[in-house]
Amino acid sequence: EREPVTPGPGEHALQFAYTFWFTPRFPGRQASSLNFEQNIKYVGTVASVEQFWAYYSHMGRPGDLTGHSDLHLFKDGVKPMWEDPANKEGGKWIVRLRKGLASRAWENLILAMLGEQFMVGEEICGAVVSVRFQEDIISVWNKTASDQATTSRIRDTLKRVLNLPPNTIMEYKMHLDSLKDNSSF
Amino acid sequence: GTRIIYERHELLQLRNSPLTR
Repeated sequence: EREPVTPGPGEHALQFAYTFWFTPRFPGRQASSLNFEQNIKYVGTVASVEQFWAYYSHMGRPGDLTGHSDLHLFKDGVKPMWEDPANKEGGKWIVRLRKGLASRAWENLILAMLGEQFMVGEEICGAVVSVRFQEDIISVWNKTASDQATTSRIRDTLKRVLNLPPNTIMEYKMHLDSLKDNSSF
Repeated sequence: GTRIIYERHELLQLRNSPLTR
C-alpha cells in the first residue's frame, strides 16, 4: 500500500490523481493475467499539473521506445488490468496509428484526460499506448461498456483531441471479450 | 461538486512553472 499522493503547496490540483505504469512486453510469451501483473512496473502517481510534468518530462516518449512495450496512465487506485473492479464491466476505444504519430497523439490524449475534457463523469479509467513493431496503438478505457451515450462521447472527444485523419479506424472492445479471447487487440 | 478542468494550453503553460520539479 502506498501513501496517498496530494498536490504540493501552490500546485494546481488535478480532478483525480493518476498513476503511470510501464510494461515491457516479450513477444512470443503468453500473456496470462498472472505474469502480466508480475510484469507491470509502477512508475509514479501524480495529483497536480506540476507533478505530472515532472514525471512526463523525464519519461521516454512512446515514439522513442523500441520493441514491444505499453505505457499506462490510470486513475490512482485502478490497475490497468481487465480484472480490476473498475474495469471488469468496461471496455476501450482502440486507435491504431502508423509509426511516427504516437508521441504527439499520446500527449494530446493524456492532457485531455488529466484536464477532464471528456466530460463523462467518473467513466474514464485510464489510457494506454502500446508500442509495436509495425504500428502503435492508443486506447482509452472506460467503466461501463454498455453505456452507449458515454462511449460515443468518448469516441468523439478522442477524435477531436487526437486530430487524426478522418479515415482513421476506431474500434470499441469490451474487456469481457478480451478476457474470453485472451487477446488485447 | 465542481470539476477541475484544464484546457490543453493551460496545462502546457504550467509546464515550465518553477514548481515543476
